[in-house]
This record gives sequence, C-alpha cells and structure tokens, in this order.
Amino acid sequence: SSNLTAEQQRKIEENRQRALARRAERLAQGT
Amino acid sequence: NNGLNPNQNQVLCLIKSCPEPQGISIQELKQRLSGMSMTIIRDVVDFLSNEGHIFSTIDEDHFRSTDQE
Repeated sequence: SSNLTAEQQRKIEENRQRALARRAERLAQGT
Repeated sequence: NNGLNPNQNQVLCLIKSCPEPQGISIQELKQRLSGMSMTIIRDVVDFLSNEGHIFSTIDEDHFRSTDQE
C-alpha cells in the first residue's frame, strides 16, 4: 500500500481522463 | 481477439493486475517478463499509451490501465 499526495492523485486522474479520451478516439477511428 | 499481439497482451495483462494506485513500474514489468527485452517492453508501453489502454501515473515509469478503477 502507498500513500499518494493529493497532487499525485490529481495528476493520475488527469492522465487517466486523457488516456480514456484517447482510447475513445482510437475506437472511433476503428483501430 | 482485442487486436493486440501476444507481447502487447502480456504487458497489458500485468499492468491490469497491479492493484497499487500508482500502478506498476517499468522495472517491475521487466522483472516479471524476464523473456522480454527492455526495448520491447518500452515499445509496447508506448504503443499501449498511444492507444489509450494505459497511462503514466506518478512519473513516466509507472503505468496503470484505463480499464481498472
């Protein structure tokens, strides 16, 4: 188990949202 | 078939199986995938990132899957 700072958690969530958007984009392109 | 090759599937599977909030490190991936070179692992990680299957977390060497909470 690890304790992430609020800033790290914020950054992780931001990167996750960006990746989800990219995944949706790729699926729309059919790749 | 999810369109990924065996190496890509193996790496993605390991990343998905890690329960840590910061995800799995590239060093740990290398340890678990002893038969895979670091060059291939980095290539696969780049591909999976570009496709939105995974994302970096606390730094550029830790990864999580977009499929897990």
